[in-house]
Amino acid sequence: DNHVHSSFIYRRLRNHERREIQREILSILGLPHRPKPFSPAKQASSAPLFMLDLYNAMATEEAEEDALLEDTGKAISMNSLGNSRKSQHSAPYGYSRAPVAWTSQSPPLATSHDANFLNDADMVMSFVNLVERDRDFSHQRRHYKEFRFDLTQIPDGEAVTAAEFRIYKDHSHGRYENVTLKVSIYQVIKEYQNRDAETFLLDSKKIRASDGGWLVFDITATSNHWVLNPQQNMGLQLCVETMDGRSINMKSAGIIGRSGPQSKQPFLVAFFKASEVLLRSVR
Amino acid sequence: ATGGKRKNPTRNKGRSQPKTSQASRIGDQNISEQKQACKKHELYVSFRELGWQDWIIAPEGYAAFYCDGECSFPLNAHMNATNHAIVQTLVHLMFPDNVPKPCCAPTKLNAISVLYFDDSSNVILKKYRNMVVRSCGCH
Repeated sequence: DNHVHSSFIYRRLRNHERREIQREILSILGLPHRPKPFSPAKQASSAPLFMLDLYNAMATEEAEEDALLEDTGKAISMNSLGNSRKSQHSAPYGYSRAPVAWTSQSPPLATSHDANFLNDADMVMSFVNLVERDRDFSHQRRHYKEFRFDLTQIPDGEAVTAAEFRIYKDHSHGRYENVTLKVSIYQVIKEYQNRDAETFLLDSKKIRASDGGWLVFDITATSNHWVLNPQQNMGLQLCVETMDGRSINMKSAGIIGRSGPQSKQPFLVAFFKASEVLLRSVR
Repeated sequence: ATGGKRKNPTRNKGRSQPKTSQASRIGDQNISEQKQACKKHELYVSFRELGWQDWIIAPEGYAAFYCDGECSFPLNAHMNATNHAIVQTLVHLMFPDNVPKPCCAPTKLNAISVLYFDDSSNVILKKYRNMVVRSCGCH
C-alpha cells in the first residue's frame, strides 16, 4: 500500500499553492477565514482542557465506531464459524456515570447526560467569560459573582440542544466547615444604576461547605433565549447563602473564579445540533 | 467490441513521469492492467504544515485519503464495485465514445472532530460527518 502514485506532489508548496490549499481546507471546515484568537489569557478562560477531554472522548467514539464497523463486518463473515462477537456498545466515551451533577475532582466530564449531549452534538462550544472585574458586593450588601458570555458567535444553522454553566468549588474549611450551603445561579433580567439587578432564579444546589468539585447548572433554556434575543443577554449571577439565607463571601465558600488555575476556571459550555444540512458554498 | 482502439499511454498520462517508469519497462503488457485498480490513497492534511497551530488545538492533522485508479472491464471482486458500476462498464463497452466508464469514488466516509479557537477565543469542538474516505469503489 505504500506505493506512491506517480502524480503525487512531493515537494514544498509554493506560497500561492499554500494559500489556495488553506482556503480550500477552511471551506471544508466551514470557516470563512482563519480565526485569529487574541490574548492567551482569554484563551485560558474558555476551558480548553475540558474541551480537549471532550475531543478525546469524541475521537475515542469515532475509533470505536470504526472498530465496530470492522468487527461487524468480521462478525458477519465469522458467523458461519459460529463465534461472532457481540457488537456491544460500552458506555460511550468511557464516562463514569455518576448519577448526580455534583461530581468528583477530576475534570468535569463525569455527568451521564453529557454523554448523551455529546452523542447527538455536531458541535460543542465553551465560551469566554467576558466579565473582567468582579464586583463581589451588591447594593443590598449581597455577595455575588457576575458572568457574561457572548453567544452571538454561533455559526448559522446550529441549534442549542443543551447548555451548562460550570464552576469549581474547593473544600472550604474554617468557620463554615460543617455548614450546608446553597449555591444559586440567576439570569440577569434587568440592570439598574443604584440598586440590585432584577434576576430570575435558574438553578440552585445544596452542598456541604467541606466538599469540593465541579458544580454543573443547566442553563439550556436561558442560552436558547439569548441566542434568539442577544440584546437580552445580561449575563448570570451566582450567589452562595447559608440555609438561613445569609449571603456568604465567594472566597470563604471556596468558589474558584478567574484567579484560579486554568483547569478550574468557570465556563459556559453549549452543545449544538445542526438544524439544517450545511452545504459548502460552490466555488 | 472496443478491441483495437488503444489509448496512447503518454497522452493519457498527462503527468510528469519519472523516466524509468514502470510502464516503459514492462513493454507490451496490457495498459489497463498496468494502471492501478481503483483504491484508496493516502493524503495527509497537516494543520501544522499550514501554520495553524495558534488556533487549532487538536488534531495536528488528519489522514484525508483520496480515491484513484481504473474501473476497467472486468470489474473483479476487490474493486468493490456497485451493481450499477457493472452495468455502466457493459454499456461503456458498447458505446465507448458516449458512455463513460464507472469512476473510482468513496464508498464509505468517516467523521473527524476538530478542536479550535474562534476569533473571540471561545473553544469549538466540531464534528465533521462524512469527511474522510474510509473505502473506495467503482460507481
